[in-house]
Amino acid sequence: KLSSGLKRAFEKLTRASFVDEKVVKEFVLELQRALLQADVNVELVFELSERIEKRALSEKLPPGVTRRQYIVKMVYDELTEVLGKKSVPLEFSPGKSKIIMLVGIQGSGKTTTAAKLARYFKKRGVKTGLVCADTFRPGAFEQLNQLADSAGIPIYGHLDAKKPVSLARKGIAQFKQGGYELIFVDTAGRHKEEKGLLREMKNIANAIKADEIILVIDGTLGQQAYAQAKAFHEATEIGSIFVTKLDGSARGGGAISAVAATGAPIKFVGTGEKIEDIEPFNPPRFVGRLLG
Amino acid sequence: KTLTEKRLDKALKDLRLTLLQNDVALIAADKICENIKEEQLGEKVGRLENIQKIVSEVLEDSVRNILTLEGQQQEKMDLIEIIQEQNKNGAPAVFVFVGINGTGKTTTIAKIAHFLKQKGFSVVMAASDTFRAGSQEQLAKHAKRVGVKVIKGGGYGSDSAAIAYDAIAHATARSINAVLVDTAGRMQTNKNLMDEMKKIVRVANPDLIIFVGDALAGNDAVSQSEEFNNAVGIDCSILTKIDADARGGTALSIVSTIQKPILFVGTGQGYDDLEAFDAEWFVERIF
Ligand SMILES: Nc1nc2c(ncn2[C@@H]2O[C@H](COP(=O)(O)OP(=O)(O)OP(=O)(O)O)[C@@H](O)[C@H]2O)c(=O)[nH]1
Ligand SMILES: Nc1nc2c(ncn2[C@@H]2O[C@H](COP(=O)(O)OP(=O)(O)OP(=O)(O)O)[C@@H](O)[C@H]2O)c(=O)[nH]1
Ligand SMILES: [Mg+2]
Ligand SMILES: [Mg+2]
Repeated sequence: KLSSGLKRAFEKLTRASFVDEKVVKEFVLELQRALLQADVNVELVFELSERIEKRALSEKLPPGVTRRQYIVKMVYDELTEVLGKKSVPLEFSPGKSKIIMLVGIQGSGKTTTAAKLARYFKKRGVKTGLVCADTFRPGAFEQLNQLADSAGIPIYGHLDAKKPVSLARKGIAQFKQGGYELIFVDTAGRHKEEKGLLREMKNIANAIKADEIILVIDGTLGQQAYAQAKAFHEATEIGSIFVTKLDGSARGGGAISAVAATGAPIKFVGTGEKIEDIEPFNPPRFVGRLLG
Repeated sequence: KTLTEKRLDKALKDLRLTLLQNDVALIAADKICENIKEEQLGEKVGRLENIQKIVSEVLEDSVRNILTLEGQQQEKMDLIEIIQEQNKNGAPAVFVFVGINGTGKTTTIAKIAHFLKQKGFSVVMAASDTFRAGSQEQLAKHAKRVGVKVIKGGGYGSDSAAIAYDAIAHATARSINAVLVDTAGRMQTNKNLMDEMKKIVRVANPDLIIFVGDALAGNDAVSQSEEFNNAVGIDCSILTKIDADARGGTALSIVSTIQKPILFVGTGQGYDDLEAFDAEWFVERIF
C-alpha cells in the first residue's frame, strides 16, 4: 500500500498524451512521498524531485522511448548517481593480509555482519579470521565466538578482555603470521555524541593499520543517518557501507544518506539473522525496494 | 481557496517539514497535520500576519497532547503500582519485552531490574531469547552485575515460552515481586517469529507487554509498533538511544500509531541510563 500512490502517478504519466505540467507535478509529489517514507534524507528528497521535475518538463523524449520509460530511467539514474551504478566488490590481494574493521551505531548488526562476511569469503576459498575487539558489551566475545564456531572460522578474542587496542593488535599479528588473507575486526557500538568512543575507534584503526573500514548501517535508520555517518567518517575514513535488516519492511533510504556523507559505496546488504543471510549490493534491486 | 486558507496550507506545509526532519514518520506527520487542520485551525485564524505563529502553536499543542495521550481514558501507567497490585494477589508482576532486532531490549531489562532493585523490589529475569548467539551469556552477565537471578531453562534451542513459564513459577514460589521476560529480536514481517511471540505472551500472561523501539528508526517505527500491537497488543513503549542525538520524532510516530504511552527512554548503555518519559523534552526537541 506504500507504492500504490507512486504506481498510480506513473500510470497517469504514461496515459498523458503530452507533457502536462499538472501530471508531472502530481507525479513528483508521489515520488517525494515514496522517498520520504523510504527514509531518504528530507533535503535530498526535495533536491532530487526538483531536478526530476525540471528535467521531465524540459527534456525532449529520445526516439523510440515512451514518456513513462524515460521518466522511470530518469528517477533510476538520479538515485544511482548517489548510490553507484554497479555493484562494487570487496577487493583484496590473494596471499596478502587485508585488515577490515567494522564500526557502527549500537545494535546496527556489526557482530553478526562480521561473521557473515567471514563465512562469505571462506566459502569462496579465502583464508579468513575474526577478531573480537569489543571489550565493552557483555557477551560480545561469546556471541562472535558462537557464530565463528558455527562456520568453522578461527577467532581471536578473550573473555573479559579490557583493552580493545592491544587486543586487536595481538589478534592481527597472530592472523598475519598465519597467512590469513581477510581479517575482520568487530568493534563495540558507538554513536556520534560519544566523542571518547569515536577517538577510541580512531586509535584502534591506527593501531591495527586497518586497510578498509566498513560502516554498518541499520536499514531502519531514519533522518539521523547523514549526521551519524559523517561523524564516523570524520573520525576514521569509511571505505564501504554494509546495510543490515533489509529483510524487514524498512526501505533503506538512510543508506543513501550514509553514502552521500562518506562517499563510500555499499558493498553488501544483510537480509536476515542467520549467518548465510548476506548478499552483494545490487543497485537496481535496492532502488526498486526504495521506491516501494 | 481564500488567501487565508492558502497561507494556512503553506504554514502547515512548512511545519510538516519540521516534523519530517525530526524523524516523525510521513504517515504520522500527515495524520497530525490533517487533524489540526480540521479541528482547531479554522476557529483560531483571524489576523493574517500571525498565521505562521498560530499554526506553530496549535501544532505544538497537538504534539504535546498526542505524546501525553491527552483526552484518552487511560490512567497513568505506573510500573511500581502494577507490581504492588499483583503482589497483593500473591503473584509476581510479569513484564514481557518485545521489539525488532538490536533495539535494546536486553539492556533495557537490565536497567529496569536495577531500577526496581533500588526501589526495594526483588526481580527475576527470564532468558527467553533462545535463538541469538551470545544472548544467554549477555543476559546472565547483566543479571550478575545488577544482582538478580536469571532463569535459563534449557538454554539455546529450547522453548522460549517454557522458560518464561518456569521463571514465573520460580517467582511465585519464592514471592519474588517481578519477572522480566527477555525475548529475541524479530522482524514484524516474519510470521513465524510473530507467532512465537504470541505463544510466549499466551503462556506468560503478562501484566505489561512492553515494546522497545529505537529512537533512531525512521518510518519503520510505524510499521513496527503497528504490527507488534496487532499481534499481541502493546501496553506501553520504551524508546532507546535518545542519547545518540535522536530528534525525538520516533516517539510521535509510535504513540500516534498505537495510542499507548511511552514509559521510559534509554539515554545510554549504563544501568542508570533510564529516565521517565518527559513529553515536554520531546516537544522542545521538535520545535
Ligand atoms: N533480521 C535481521 N536481523 C539482523 C541483521 N543483521 C543483524 N541482525 C540482528 O540484529 C541484532 C543486533 O545485531 P548485532 O550483531 O548484535 O549488532 P551490533 O552492531 O554488533 O551491536 P552492538 O555490538 O551492541 O553495537 C541481532 O539480533 C542480530 O541477529 C539482518 O540483516 N536482518
Ligand atoms: N547509546 C545507547 N545504547 C543503547 C541504549 N540501549 C541499548 N543500547 C545498546 O544497544 C545495543 C543493543 O542492545 P541489546 O540490549 O543487545 O538489544 P536487543 O534488543 O536485546 O537486541 P537483540 O536481542 O539482538 O534483538 C547494545 O550495545 C546496548 O548497549 C541506549 O539507550 N543508548
Ligand atoms: Mg556487537
Ligand atoms: Mg536481546
